[in-house]
Amino acid sequence: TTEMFRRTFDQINANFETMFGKLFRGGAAKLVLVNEEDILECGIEIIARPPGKRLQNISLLSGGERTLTAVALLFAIYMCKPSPFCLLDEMDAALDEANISRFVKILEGFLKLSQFIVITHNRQTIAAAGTLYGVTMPKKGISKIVSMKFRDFEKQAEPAA
Amino acid sequence: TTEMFRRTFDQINANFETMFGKLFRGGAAKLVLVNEEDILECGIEIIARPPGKRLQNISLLSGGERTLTAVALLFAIYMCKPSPFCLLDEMDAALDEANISRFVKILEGFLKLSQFIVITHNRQTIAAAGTLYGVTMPKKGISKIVSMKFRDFEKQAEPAA
Amino acid sequence: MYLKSLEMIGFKSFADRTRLEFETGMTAIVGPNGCGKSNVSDAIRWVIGEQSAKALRGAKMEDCIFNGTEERKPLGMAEVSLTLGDCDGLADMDFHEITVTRRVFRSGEGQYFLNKAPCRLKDIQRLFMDTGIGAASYSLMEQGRIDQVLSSRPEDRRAIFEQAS
Amino acid sequence: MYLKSLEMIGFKSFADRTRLEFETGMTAIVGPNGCGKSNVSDAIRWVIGEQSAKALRGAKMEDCIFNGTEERKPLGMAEVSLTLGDCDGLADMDFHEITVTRRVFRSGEGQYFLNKAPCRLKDIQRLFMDTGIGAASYSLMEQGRIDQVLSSRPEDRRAIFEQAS
Ligand SMILES: Nc1ncnc2c1ncn2[C@@H]1O[C@H](COP(=O)(O)OP(=O)(O)OP(=O)(O)O)[C@@H](O)[C@H]1O
Ligand SMILES: Nc1ncnc2c1ncn2[C@@H]1O[C@H](COP(=O)(O)OP(=O)(O)OP(=O)(O)O)[C@@H](O)[C@H]1O
Ligand SMILES: [Mg+2]
Ligand SMILES: [Mg+2]
Repeated sequence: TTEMFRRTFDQINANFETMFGKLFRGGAAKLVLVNEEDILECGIEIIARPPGKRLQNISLLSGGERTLTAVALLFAIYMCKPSPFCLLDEMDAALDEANISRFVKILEGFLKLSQFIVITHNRQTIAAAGTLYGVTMPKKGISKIVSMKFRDFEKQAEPAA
Repeated sequence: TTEMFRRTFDQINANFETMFGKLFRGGAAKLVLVNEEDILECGIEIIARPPGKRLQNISLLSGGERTLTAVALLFAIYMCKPSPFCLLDEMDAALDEANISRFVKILEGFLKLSQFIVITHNRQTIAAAGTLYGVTMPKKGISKIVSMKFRDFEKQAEPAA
Repeated sequence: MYLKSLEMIGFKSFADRTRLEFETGMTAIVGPNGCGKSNVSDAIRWVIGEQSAKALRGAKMEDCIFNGTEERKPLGMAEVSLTLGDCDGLADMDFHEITVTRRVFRSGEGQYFLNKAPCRLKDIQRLFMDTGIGAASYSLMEQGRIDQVLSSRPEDRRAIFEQAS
Repeated sequence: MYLKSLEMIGFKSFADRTRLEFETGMTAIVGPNGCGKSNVSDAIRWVIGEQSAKALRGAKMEDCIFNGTEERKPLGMAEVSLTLGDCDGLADMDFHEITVTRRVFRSGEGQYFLNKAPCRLKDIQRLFMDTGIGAASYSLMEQGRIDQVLSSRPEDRRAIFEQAS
C-alpha cells in the first residue's frame, strides 16, 4: 500500500496546488513528505506562499490566509475522494468578504459530487444555499428549526436596535 | 499575599457575575477556587449558565457563548485593574450581531478608563470607533496604513462582484 | 448515497421531536449564538458512530441527552435518526433507502438500529466506512477545527490523508 | 499613561516607515485578510518586550524582519517605536512622554532605547510591569486567543488573575 498512498498523495498534492492558486488568485503551495524513506509513517509538511509574498513558515500567515490554505487542502482531498455529503461548521469565520466569495464559488463547483451542509453567519454563504434552515430558541434552552427563505434571514440578521 | 490574592479574586468574581449577566442579559456565572487550602497555587474553575438554560460543563457552550463568557471574565479583570490600553484582535469573530451590539456597548463603558485598539471585520464594532485605520497592500506583501472614515469602510467592505 | 432527513428527539437542546429534510446541493443552517446549530452537527456525527464524548464537547455520552431548562425537566433518553437515499450496493445492504437510528439512556446504555432492526454500533460504523464519512472524517469539520489542519503536527496531520487513500 | 503613536520600519510586512497616531477612546484597525492588521498587534507586543518568537507566530526573532517580496529585497533590520504620553511617576521616569524603541538585526542582535538613550530589554519590561501591560497580559489579546481563556486548564488559567493582583 506504499504504492497506493504515494499515488493518492501525489494526486492530492496536485489538487492542492491548483486549489490554492484558485482561492488565492495566484501564489503557490505544495505538500512535502518529511521522510521519503518512510512514507507510510512520516509527517506531512504544508508549504504555502500567497501571491506576491515570499515563502515563509505557515505559522506567519494571517488567520484568514491559514483558513484559506486549509480549505484548499480540504477541497484537494474532496477532489480526490468526494464523500456523499460534507458538513462544515463556520468554516468562513476568519475570512473577509472577498475570500468568502471565492470560497463559495469553488464550493458550488463541488455540489454535483456531494451534498453540503454549512453552518454559517455569513450573508454570501447563505445566499448561495439552495435550502435554508433557521435554528431558534423561542423557549429558552429548547431548539426549534424553521425552514426559511433568504429574505427572512436578511430581516433576522439586523441587530436589535 | 494570600490575603491580597483572595481580595482580588473575590472582586474579580463579583465583577464576573455582573458582567456575565449584562452580556447574556440574564443567567449566572462565577469563579471557583479548586482548592481552598492552597489558593496561591490551585486552579480556577469557570461556572457559567446562560439565561433559561441549566448548568452544564462550559465545554458544552456554543462558540459564541464561550467567547462571550471569556469576554465577561476579561472585562471583570479590567474593572478590577484597568490597564492604560487594551489591544483586542478579532475578539468578535464568533459573535452574532446581537451579541456584538452588547459587547460594544459594554466596551464603550471602559473607554474613560482605558484606550482600546480593536482589530475587526465587523461593521458595528467599527461604527463605535472614534478613529479608523485601514491596512492595505497596494504593493503585494508590503503593508500600508490609511486613515479612514466609516463611509470609506462601508464602500470597501462590499465584496468584488 | 445522499442525506434525505435527520430526526432528533431529546438530543442536546433538541428536547422536542425535530426533523430536517435535506435537498441536493447546499443547505445552510443559520441562527443566533447558542441556539443549537452545532448541536445539529453533533447529532449527525453521533448517529453515524462518533464514540468520543469529548469530540461532541461533553465529558460523557450522557451529556448528549437533553438535561432540562428552567421550565422543562431533563429527559431520560436521546434519539437521532438519519435517513439516506440511493444506498444500493453500500456495505451488504439490499436497501435503496437506509435509516440509521441511535439511542442513549442515562444509564449509559446505547441502542442501534438499521431500518428499525436492532444492530450493533460497528454495523453502523462499517456502513459508512468506505464512503469517507465517519468520526474525524475530513468531510465533517467541527467549529474551530479548520485551523487544526495547519496547526497540527506533521505526523498527526496524516490521518486525513490516510482516510482518502 | 496612554498610547500616542506607533512607528514601524522593516517590521514584518511593514517594509516602509509607517506611523499610526492614537487618540483616546477606541481605534479600530480594519482591512482584508493578510494585509497586516495582526502584524500591528505583534509590533506593539514586541516593542514592549515580548521575548517569545512563537507568541509572534515566528520560529525565531529574525522572522520579525521584513523578508522581502517578489519585487523587494529583504531588509536587515526591524525597528518599532512606541510613544506614550502622561508618564509622570512611571517606574523612575522623570519624563512626561516616553518613546520606547526596539531593533533587531539578522544576526539576532537586539538594541533597546528609552527616549533615544540605549537601555536594556529589562528596563523596558520593568517600565510596563506595574501597569498591567506586558507579554501575555490580559489586556493584549491575540487573534484566536480568547477561546484559550476557557479551554486552558484551571491551573494555567491562574496567570491572568495573578497579573491583576
Ligand atoms: N444535553 C443538553 N441539554 C440541553 N442543552 C444542551 C445540552 N448540550 C448542549 N446544550 C446547549 O446547547 C447550546 C449550544 O448549542 P450550539 O453549540 O449548537 O450553538 P450554536 O448555534 O452552534 O451557536 P454558535 O453560533 O455560538 O456557535 C448551549 O447553550 C448548551 O447549553
Ligand atoms: N517578516 C515578514 N516579512 C514580510 N511579510 C511578513 C513577515 N511576517 C509576516 N508577514 C506577512 O504578513 C501577513 C500576515 O499579516 P497579518 O497576520 O497582520 O494579517 P491580518 O491583516 O491580521 O489578516 P487576517 O484578517 O487574516 O487576520 C502574512 O501574509 C505574512 O506572510
Ligand atoms: Mg456553533
Ligand atoms: Mg489577523
